[in-house]
Amino acid sequence: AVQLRQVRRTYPDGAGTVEALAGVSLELHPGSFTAIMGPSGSGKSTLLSCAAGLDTPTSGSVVIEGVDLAALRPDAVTRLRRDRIGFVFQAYNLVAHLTVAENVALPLLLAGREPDAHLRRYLMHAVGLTGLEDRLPGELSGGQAQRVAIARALITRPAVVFADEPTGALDSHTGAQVLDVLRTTAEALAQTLVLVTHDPRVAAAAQRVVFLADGRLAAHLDAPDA
Amino acid sequence: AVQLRQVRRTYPDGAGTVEALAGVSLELHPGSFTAIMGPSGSGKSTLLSCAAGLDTPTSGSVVIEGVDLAALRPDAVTRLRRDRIGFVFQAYNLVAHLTVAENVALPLLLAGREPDAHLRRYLMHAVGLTGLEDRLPGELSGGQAQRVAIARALITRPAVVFADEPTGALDSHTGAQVLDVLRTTAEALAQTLVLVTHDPRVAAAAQRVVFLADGRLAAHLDAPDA
Ligand SMILES: Nc1ncnc2c1ncn2[C@@H]1O[C@H](COP(=O)(O)OP(=O)(O)OP(=O)(O)O)[C@@H](O)[C@H]1O
Ligand SMILES: Nc1ncnc2c1ncn2[C@@H]1O[C@H](COP(=O)(O)OP(=O)(O)OP(=O)(O)O)[C@@H](O)[C@H]1O
Ligand SMILES: [Mg+2]
Ligand SMILES: [Mg+2]
Repeated sequence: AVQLRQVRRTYPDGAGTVEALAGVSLELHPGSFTAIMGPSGSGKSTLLSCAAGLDTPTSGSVVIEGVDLAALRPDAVTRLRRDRIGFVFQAYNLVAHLTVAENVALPLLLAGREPDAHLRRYLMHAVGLTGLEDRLPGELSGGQAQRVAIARALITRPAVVFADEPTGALDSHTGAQVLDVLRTTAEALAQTLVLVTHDPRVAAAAQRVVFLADGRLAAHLDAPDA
Repeated sequence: AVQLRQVRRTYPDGAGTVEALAGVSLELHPGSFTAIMGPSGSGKSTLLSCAAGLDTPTSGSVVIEGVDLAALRPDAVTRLRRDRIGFVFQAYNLVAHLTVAENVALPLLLAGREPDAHLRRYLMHAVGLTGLEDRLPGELSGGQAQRVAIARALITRPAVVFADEPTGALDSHTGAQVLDVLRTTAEALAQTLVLVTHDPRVAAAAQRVVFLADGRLAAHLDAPDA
């Protein structure tokens, strides 16, 4: 579903250069469930942004469903993301002046598709947010805001779901609930699931765990029956 | 150091009322290390904000170092917070247009005190941020931003340190490093340390763990030799 080849992403930093990604090659097969772990600052969020077409590599290529992103105009990348990709941001990025229900529904609206009130209710119930439909993001707890971001990422039934530390703000019970929603939805819809996590229980549920260090893939573990 | 007595905090919610805190009484002794755990949405951030004078209870009292916050004018509460309290926000709340070094130094500046370049260097080194002094918050990873917020909370050598999920964005190694800084600083300066956490290793380091559920304290655990 997604292939990264020798992806590098550097930033200018004073007189020098920061290598956020120093040459990452990764194959994410259709229907697979991959966890990405690594120290704070190792490049996980950068990797996810490049893989989802939210950021452009300094060099190397990203191919999504057979399409090389470098060959697309920016508006075509935007359409591809909107139609095929769900993304849970590390900082959630909810729209402050829209209600929870409006935030969850927004991707469908932006994709020019019909609203899906049934799926929205199902997703909100599945992540434990029933009753919070009319709240504004500023009226939510941290973990509630995180769960809105998760429901929003799933509303378009995307082909690929990227999530950046989706259980970071959650207690173990709620975290397990969210992991369950992501897993079962991915299985039901044959989605490709890519989760950045510091949470060993999330990693334990994946078919493959890859480890990032200093912008490089350092190691990987495959589940026995993956 | 801090006493909460029957603290309630409600919000209007449509036609009804949300009880974020439903009557919490808690004693935080000078020099103690308390962890607060509980499900997402159970009132932990609200409890911390009320205890630190950042939010006003709907009813009940908060007493900090013998002073009832209700007896103070708002500017006096602000001065008390600035001089005696360090606070790590769940969303960090860094100043976007100031560098990392300026963000860490800001509380001293606001308190009208002399800069403390030595302590700032020490704290940044202790949380693993050396070399990032001139970055802007937008040029940091999530866990790096969290660690800036932690260094900032400690720069004034406050009497009481409140931290809302200070290891939430950190891998286990960096999280242990941060826990160490908080613990050893608190012991060295005889600080009162109050950490909201979902992380069992943080809870295991505390002298007391209190559990919040639906805005009430449901239970507590004391370490054997606390
Ligand atoms: N402005 C508001 N209006 C209505 N309800 C609110 C408002 N702010 C917070 N709440 C509610 O108060 C409750 C407690 O929120 P709080 O942020 O203290 O929870 P928390 O325990 O810190 O959760 P988390 O672990 O997810 O950070 C939540 O149910 C939240 O939705
Ligand atoms: N605009 C920028 N300028 C300079 N360096 C940057 C910029 N943005 C990110 N970086 C650096 O790139 C590196 C990778 O960042 P990234 O956010 O991908 O890390 P991460 O693995 O997601 O960390 P965390 O677990 O803390 O979220 C970090 O060292 C970060 O400081
Ligand atoms: Mg990150
Ligand atoms: Mg909270």
